[in-house]
Amino acid sequence: SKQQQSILGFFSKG
Amino acid sequence: MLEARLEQAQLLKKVVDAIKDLVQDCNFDCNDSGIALQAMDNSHVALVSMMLKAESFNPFRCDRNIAIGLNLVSLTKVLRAAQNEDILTLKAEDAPDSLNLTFESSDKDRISEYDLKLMDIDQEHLGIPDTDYSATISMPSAEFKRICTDLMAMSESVTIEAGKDGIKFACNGDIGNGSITLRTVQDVENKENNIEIALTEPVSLTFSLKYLVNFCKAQNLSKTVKLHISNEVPLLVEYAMEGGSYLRFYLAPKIGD
Repeated sequence: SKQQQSILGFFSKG
Repeated sequence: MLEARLEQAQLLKKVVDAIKDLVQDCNFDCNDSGIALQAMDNSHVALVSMMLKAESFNPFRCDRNIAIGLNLVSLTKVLRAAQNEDILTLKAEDAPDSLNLTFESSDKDRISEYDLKLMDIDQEHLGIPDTDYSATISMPSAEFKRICTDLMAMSESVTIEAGKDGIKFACNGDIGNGSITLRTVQDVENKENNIEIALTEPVSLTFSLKYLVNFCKAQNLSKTVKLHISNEVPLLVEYAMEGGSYLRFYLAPKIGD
């Protein structure tokens, strides 16, 4: 099934 | 120092109402362009980005960068004391330990004043890349809410598919499946009923309905909502307000088979 991604995987810190 | 006066308290009441179930402790970052907030939910799946532009206030004064660390549950308790039509003024010192709020009834016969204790919140800002989205859909915010609520009764997730024939919201649940397809609507008399679809390439992505239903709490802020979708990146759900202010929600997709 599809896995929920984290927003941190797309937007960079700092 | 910060001094920001809103003609109607309801703007701030509605914004805080729309985000308080998603984020709890966050900074209102104030500078001369306005009041901004960026915060993730606890599970790091959604991101809230609020901008209340200086133009939405009259007057607005903030000559330095001031971080106002707030607990939104506490702020809600204070804002409950403001009537929708009250004039609301926010005041804070340069390195504040409290936020002063006054609510003035429109006929000026009552002034309420509150000081809310602030928190030190060490918040990391995320860089949100500029994205040319493959599909941008503008639709009535009430319609979007209905779709999300209806589909959530059947399933945890929705697949949003935008193509040249329209936009399809589809779900698969234990009891069966369902879908809603929207086509372009041009209502010349009532533009807020329009459904506009701008597409550069077809997209199909799956999202958690729990979060989308949560975003729909912002429905009162704007009669229309914009969805920006590209394959493999977070969905952007945007509610625009007067004066260039906005409330944006980003939601990470569900990926895999």
